[in-house]
Amino acid sequence: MNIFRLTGDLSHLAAIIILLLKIWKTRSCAGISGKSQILFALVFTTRYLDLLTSYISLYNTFMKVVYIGCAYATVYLIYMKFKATYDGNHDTFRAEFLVVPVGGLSFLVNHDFTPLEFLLVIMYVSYDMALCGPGSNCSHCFQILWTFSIYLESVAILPQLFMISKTGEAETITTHYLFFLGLYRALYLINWIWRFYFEGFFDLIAIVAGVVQTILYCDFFYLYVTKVVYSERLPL
Amino acid sequence: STEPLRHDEL
Repeated sequence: MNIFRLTGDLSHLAAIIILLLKIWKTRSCAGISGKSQILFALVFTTRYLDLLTSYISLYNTFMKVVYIGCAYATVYLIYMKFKATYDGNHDTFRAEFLVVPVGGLSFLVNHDFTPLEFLLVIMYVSYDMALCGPGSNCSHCFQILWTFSIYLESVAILPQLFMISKTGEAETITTHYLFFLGLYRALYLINWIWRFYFEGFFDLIAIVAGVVQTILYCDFFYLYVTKVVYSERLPL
Repeated sequence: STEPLRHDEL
């Protein structure tokens, strides 16, 4: 654990709490993309399945449970409790255009199989194990789902950014949410540089997806710094 | 190996 990773995690937590509190206090989810929140719930669910199989630390377990819980609470508030305030007409990004390609990519490019090896596995011309069956510990499925979650997280904010560009504005509190979410990604990039130098840690899948994700926030960061500081709303 | 990869980051 280094300071960049810790502050990154806390920044991520801050973003999630800010969004939950905003919806709860204003009794409204206007301007919030329910689709992005469903995608984030899917991200946490598929990534943290390892809660069931491996223990890393109390911190790790606690944060995972909180992230998952908050993600589902947010989806519940948007689609159930404050459904009447949900602006579905402006939340028109086609989420399947993200989930399907990301799903395909996670099968093709992951830490367990190269595409050719995967082809061999599904054709049962495999070397030492099939994907599922007696004696399987689900590690390959978990690995592919982990990869899926990494790829999906990198693009899950797109429905939210699309919604803002469509309506042409965002409430200040929504921009704070996006700022902390982007800050979390930027801090994780520094964390990976740190870990590469001091621990020799290098996870290409996480790093490439993380860079893509951070780039998606750059335009927003620019607007946030130049506009939000001076006005109540984010004009585009 | 069937040992699952451990991802320690959130």
